[in-house]
Order: sequence, then C-alpha cells, then structure tokens
Amino acid sequence: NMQFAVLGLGRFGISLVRELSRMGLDVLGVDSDPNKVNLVKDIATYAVEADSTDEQVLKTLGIRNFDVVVVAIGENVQSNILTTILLKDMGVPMVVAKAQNNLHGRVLEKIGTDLVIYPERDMAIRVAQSLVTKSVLDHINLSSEYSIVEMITPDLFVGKTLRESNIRERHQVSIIALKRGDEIIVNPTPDQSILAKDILVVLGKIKHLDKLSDL
Amino acid sequence: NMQFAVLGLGRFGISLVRELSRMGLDVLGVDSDPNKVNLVKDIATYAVEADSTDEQVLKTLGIRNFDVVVVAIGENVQSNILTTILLKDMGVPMVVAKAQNNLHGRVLEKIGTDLVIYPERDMAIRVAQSLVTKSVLDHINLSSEYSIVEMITPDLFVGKTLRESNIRERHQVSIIALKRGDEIIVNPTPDQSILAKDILVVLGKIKHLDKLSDL
Ligand SMILES: Nc1ncnc2c1ncn2[C@@H]1O[C@H](COP(=O)(O)OP(=O)(O)OP(=O)(O)O)[C@@H](O)[C@H]1O
Ligand SMILES: Nc1ncnc2c1ncn2[C@@H]1O[C@H](COP(=O)(O)OP(=O)(O)OP(=O)(O)O)[C@@H](O)[C@H]1O
Repeated sequence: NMQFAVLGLGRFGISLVRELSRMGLDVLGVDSDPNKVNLVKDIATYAVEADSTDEQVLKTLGIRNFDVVVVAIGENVQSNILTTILLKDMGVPMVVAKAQNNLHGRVLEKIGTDLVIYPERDMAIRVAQSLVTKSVLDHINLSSEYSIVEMITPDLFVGKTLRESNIRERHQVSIIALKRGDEIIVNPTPDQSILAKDILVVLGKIKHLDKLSDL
Repeated sequence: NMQFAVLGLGRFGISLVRELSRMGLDVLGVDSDPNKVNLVKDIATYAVEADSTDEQVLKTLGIRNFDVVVVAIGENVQSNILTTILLKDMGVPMVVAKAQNNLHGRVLEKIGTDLVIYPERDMAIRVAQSLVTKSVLDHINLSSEYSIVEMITPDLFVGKTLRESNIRERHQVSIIALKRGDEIIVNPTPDQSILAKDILVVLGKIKHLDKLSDL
C-alpha cells in the first residue's frame, strides 16, 4: 500500500490530501500552522504540526519510508527548497515539489526533484486555451456526454483482435490505446490482439462506456 | 478581436496574461500592487495599478467593453466577490473568477459568475491521479512521443471519407474527433466524409503529426 506525505497544507496541499485519501490511500499531512493541521485531522491518516525544514522532525516522522513526499509549501521558497533537499538526502524515492515560478522550478530540478509542478501556471494555460477556442478536447473532457476512460479488458474481447471484436460497430466506442504491463500501445491497429490483463483506453459516450464496463 | 482583462496578478493571473498575450490577444492587466503591475508591463497590452473593487475605476477602464474579464484575486475573498458582482452588474458578457475554496465557489456561482475555477484543487486532483496510476492518458499527454492535436483539414483529405483517405495506414495517426462549425463529431466512422473547414483532432506520434501538418 503506497504511503504519501504532503508537507504544506495550503489550497494545493489540502486538495491533494483530500484526493489521495478519497482514493483510499495512506496520507500524512504536515504543516507548521496548527489551524491547517486541524483542517485535515479528519481526512488525512495522520496530521502533524511540524516544521518540515527541521531534519530531526523528518527523521522522527520516518519520512524516508514514504513512497512519495510532496512539498506543497508556497510563498516561502527557501523552506520549499530546503525541505526538498533534505528529502532527497534522506533517500525518499519520489519527491514532488510545487514551484512558485520558473526560477524556483529550475532550482528544484537542479537539486534532483523528481517532479516539479506549476499548478497556477498550468491551470492558467488550460483556462486561456478554453476561453479562446471551443477546444474539441475540452469538449470531450468537459462535456457531460463523452468521456475517455481506462478499463480492464472485458472477458468478451480476450484472445481476439480488435477487428474480430468489432468494438466500434457493436459498442459504439473506440479504443485509442491499450496498456499491457509497462508497455503502452497507442492507436492500436485492427490486427491488435487483446490479452486478459490489458487495460483499454476507451473514448465514447458515457452511456456506451457504462454498458461496456457491465460486460 | 477578443478583449480580455485580468484583475489580480498573482501566479495564476500573471500566467493567464502571459498565455493570452502569447496567443496574440489584447489583455489588460490590473493589480493594486505596483510591483505586480510592473511585472506585466512588457507582456500585457495595458497594465494599470488600480483597486478593482472601485466601481468608478472599472467605469474609467471601460471594463464593460471587454469580452472576458477574469477575477484572479486570491486571499481577499471579499474583494474577489465584490469585484465579480460589479462586473456582472456592469454587463460584462463573460466573467471568470478564481475560487479560494468550495464555499467561496458556491457564492460566486450564486452571484452569476460564468465560470468558477479552482486552479489548486483541480491540479491537485490531476497530480494525485498521475502519482497513483501510471495513467495511459497522462502518458499520452505527458509523453514526449505522443500527442493529441487539433489541426485544420489538409487539402488532401477534403471531399473524401476517412476510409478513402486511409489515414491510419498511410499517416499512422488516428482521427478521434472532428469539429465542423459548432458541431463536434467524436469517434467518426470510416464513412465520415471530411469537408474543407473541418478541424481534425488527431492522436499519434509527434513526428507523424508534424508530417501531417506539412501536407
Ligand atoms: N517550514 C514549513 N513547514 C511546514 N509547513 C510550512 C512551512 N512553511 C510553510 N508551510 C505551510 O505551507 C502551506 C502552504 O504555503 P503557502 O500558503 O505559502 O503557499 P501557497 O502557494 O499560497 O499555497 P496554495 O496556493 O496551495 O494555497 C501553509 O499552510 C504554510 O503554513
Ligand atoms: N482589490 C484589488 N484590486 C486589484 N488587485 C488586487 C485586489 N486585491 C488583491 N489584488 C491582487 O490580486 C493578486 C492575487 O491575489 P493573492 O496573491 O492574494 O492570491 P493568490 O490566490 O495567492 O494568487 P495566486 O495563487 O494566483 O498566486 C495580488 O497580486 C493582489 O495584489
């Protein structure tokens, strides 16, 4: 069972704790502000009031045993960077950090952050694009009619090619990609055969996707 | 030419100004903090130091003539809400506002905001999902190999059906949707004919997409 820690419980950190916990995962939430800690008491698996730049604190929390630690401290760029350095030094396998701006982001990359995130910038770009063009992709993503979902292959398709399963005609959806273990096959051809544990990426109307997952 | 105004130049507001301006659009940037105004002087079409809760100021700026106004004020929830109310009262056709949390968002919806955004929350949800499952969609979106793009129909395909153009075999990409005016056709069938001004939504390897847009 994957173990997550989120250091810094601003809007981003708190939403991350909420979503991970909703997905049924173990999440530790940490903030130096007791009010923030209080907000996640009932959502996080554990909520601790602490200063994440304190190496002793991180050791006490056993932070190196976590699979993923997210540094969601914002305005205090120095604390954000220092915390990140400590985490990498202590051997945390995956460190995700939120960057305040491009320069901060470059520093984070230089010090070995596994994933640097720019939440406000990335959302602004998506919002700008959806305000300017009625993007078809946004329509697919945001429309209440269509969706793109991943699902385990229904038994019905196992051992057949896409052409043999005739999915588009019979089920009115299209398989835009499939995943087999670590391999991802995008735009599979009609000759692509489907195996028992394949994960299908399916595009179609929600009512048709629902029917498919009932198979 | 669409006219945008962004009120509040925090990380989200500033990225929005940057992206809209990169797209070649007219953007007015407003902030009560002269340092923020200074940051956008060379990016925005106009940058003004002003308090967006001041109705007289909004009138002087001719804010009602803007097509889209984005309220990107953050911590000061009261100013965010007041600004939004003034904009709707003055008849701005599309008002977009950033919400600090769910309660703030509900108030914004009640007062007629056209689009309420939760940048930190929405990014946290996407990050949580991509950390937990090596999502095929993220792989497609984030992979340096594949992409999903929209493009104007190359002349080569005009007046033919998808089957006749044989796009998947000849060009190694798939058309997952097409847009004709306001109509969007998802999962077009092989019999779908393509017209001159159609916009195609194409999924494939970037090198193949590039070849396609050279047609
Ligand atoms: N050294 C630290 N140790 C633990 N928590 C910290 C530390 N420094 C800052 N924080 C916490 O990090 C949280 C997020 O920081 P801040 O509010 O500055 O960022 P933000 O970018 O505005 O956040 P968001 O945009 O996610 O709301 C705050 O709740 C703050 O108390
Ligand atoms: N009444 C106002 N008129 C104009 N600008 C304002 C007003 N109130 C706040 N602002 C500006 O709005 C900007 C964004 O607000 P703030 O920094 O509180 O939000 P934030 O949510 O932390 O922003 P972000 O997450 O986008 O960085 C600030 O630059 C601030 O000066």
